[in-house]
Amino acid sequence: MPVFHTKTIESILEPVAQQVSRLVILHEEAEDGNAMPDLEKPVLAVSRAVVNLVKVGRSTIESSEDSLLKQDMPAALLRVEAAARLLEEASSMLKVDPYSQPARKKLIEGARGILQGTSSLLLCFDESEVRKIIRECKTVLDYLAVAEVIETMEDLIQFVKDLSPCLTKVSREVDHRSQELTHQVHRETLTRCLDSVKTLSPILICSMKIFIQILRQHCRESDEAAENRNYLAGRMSDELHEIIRVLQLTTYDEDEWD
Amino acid sequence: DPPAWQDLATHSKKVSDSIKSLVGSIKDK
Repeated sequence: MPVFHTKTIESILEPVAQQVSRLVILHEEAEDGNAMPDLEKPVLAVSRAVVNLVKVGRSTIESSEDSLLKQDMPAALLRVEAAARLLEEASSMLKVDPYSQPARKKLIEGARGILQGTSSLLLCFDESEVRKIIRECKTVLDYLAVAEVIETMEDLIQFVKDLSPCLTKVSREVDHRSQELTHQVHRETLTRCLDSVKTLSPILICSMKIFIQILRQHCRESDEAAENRNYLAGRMSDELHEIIRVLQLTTYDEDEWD
Repeated sequence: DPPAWQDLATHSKKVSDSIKSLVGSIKDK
């Protein structure tokens, strides 16, 4: 099972995860008594990168309208800042005593903290982006709920005009999201559901048109036509609910990640 | 929000690269 939720996050964090593992190994190897080198310059580079990341993070929080992001992201930023401070402390301690065990432990703790904090930060933003996609899906669901009250061609034309841009946006964003996911089953489910929605939508419009035509002729079959229309709207709604459900799934198990 | 995401991803990558350099320094020396 993949550890990182999306390919973008994976590309950023996997190298860090590998380096933290390597650091732990180096620490274990160094327990035979090797001195740690002067880490002032590389630690300073980490601190500078963290300062810039935190700046961008704070600016993201400021400009976002997402209350959950505003609530969750500051903690991730504090985590990264605290981790950078640990690295600085470790570097100072190792300058005084290159064999210091507490300093080495601090170094590993700091590196781990950078990994965890950056991961939290990226996930926080990623979740915010997912919430935006879900809002768009819900807008389509709201339109589908209105389908059964459309009884004239004029209303149908307006319905199609309103629904089409939303549906196009959902299609584009869910498709992009499915390509980003690392979890194969989630990816396949999103693709399958999206294909169903794309297939069903013209059929639904057609069924709504047929209902309106039959209604105009005052035929008995209008009940059947309405049933058919409602069935198709219901099917589309089910697929969208499944898309929303899968979008909210996360890839990794907390314990496995740790 | 591609620009915001791009910004965050770029700076996270820089942090990631700096950690790589740090561990690389330890290993080399």
